[in-house]
Formats: sequence, structure tokens, C-alpha cells
Amino acid sequence: AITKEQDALMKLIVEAYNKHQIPQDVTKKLLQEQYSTEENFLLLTEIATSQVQVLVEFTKNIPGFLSLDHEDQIALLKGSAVEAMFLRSAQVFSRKMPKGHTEVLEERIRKSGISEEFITPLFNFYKSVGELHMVQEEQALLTAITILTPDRPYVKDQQAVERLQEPMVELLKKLCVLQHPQEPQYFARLLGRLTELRTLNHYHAEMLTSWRVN
Amino acid sequence: PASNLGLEDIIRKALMGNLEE
Repeated sequence: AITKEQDALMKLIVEAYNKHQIPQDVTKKLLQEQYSTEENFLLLTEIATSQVQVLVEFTKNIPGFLSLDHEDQIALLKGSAVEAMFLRSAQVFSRKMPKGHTEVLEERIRKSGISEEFITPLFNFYKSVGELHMVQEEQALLTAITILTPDRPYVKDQQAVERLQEPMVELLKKLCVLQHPQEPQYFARLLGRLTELRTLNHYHAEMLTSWRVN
Repeated sequence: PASNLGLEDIIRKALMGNLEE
């Protein structure tokens, strides 16, 4: 069972996850009709920027994060921003969206000058995350675990990061057993998504370059 | 690339935010 401390940790992470969301006025624009490729491009850039700001606000609430070395904080955030962004946006596609919203979002991403080579793996990821039907606690913890990945580039004190990540992984494992008793492989499937996320990192870097060329 | 620089600036600015609060 989940200990008192673990429960407190979970509540704190979920509360921070819910508190820091992309502002309504930004997401509302996503649903407005007929945008040109250029406007889609600018809109996606605006949302990506907002997601990074939301990511930092969320991360500040992760116990121990602000006591890490300042440059390591930057390295962790920089190294995980893209993954955290896709993990979060995946939930938009898997949550019960009002009729037609998902299609509009998908159309917007497809019509923003991003090459097909990147869009296919991105939507495969969204689909595989959607099939997991993650509960909110799992989404918040998985995001925190993604950010606290010790082997990001330029992280100096990896052990300090590991000490923060480890209890989160333990807690997520217990949560998966409690939430998905009939699926013993569920935790492993969640971690599998993190591996898939890392490949998106690579595609994202290439996508940015091709986007700029277009 | 410029976008990465942008990313780091956004992160540094948002992190510093807690000094103003």
C-alpha cells in the first residue's frame, strides 16, 4: 500500500500538475477555424513556449528540485522540455475531447509545415499513450520522472537527481499496481512510453531544422 | 540553433520568476 509520505508526495505533484496549465486564451486559439500554414506555425510555437513555462512552474513544485545545483536545474529542464511537452499534449488527444476538437488539432498540426516524417511518429505516440488511459496521478508522476532523468546532457550531479527520481518511480510502480490490478505489465508499458518519447526528441530536433528551411 | 537558445532563455526566465514572487 502507499505510505503516508508517498500519498503526500503524490498529492503535491498532482496539485502542481493541475495548477499549472496552458492559459485558456492560448488553447482557445487552437480551436478557431481556418488558419494558414504560417499562422499554424506561429500558433504551435506560441503553445510550445507556453508549455515550457508551464513545465518550469510545475517543476518548481517537485520536492528537492530547487535545492539542486542551479545549472543542473537548467540542464534537466532543457533536456526534458520536448519530452514533457509531448507527454502533456498526448493527454489532450487521449482525454475525452468534445466532438471534433481532436480532429481540428490534428489538422492544425498536419497543416503547419511539419514534415510527414515527424507527424507519423508523433501521432503513433499519441495513440499509444491514449490506449493506456492513464489516470491523472500517473500522468503527473510520469512527467516528474521524465524531468528528473539523471543522464541528461550537462547534468553534473547525477546522484542528486537519482535521489529525487527514485521515490517517484517507486510510487508510480505502486500506483500502477493499485490502479491496474488486472494488468501486471502496466508499469512496464508506462516506462516503454518514456523510451518512445526519447525517440521523439530526435525527430523533434530534425523537425525544427526542416521547419526553418521551409 | 536559435530555437534551443530560445528554449534556455525561456527556462532561465521562468526559473528566475520565483525571485520576484
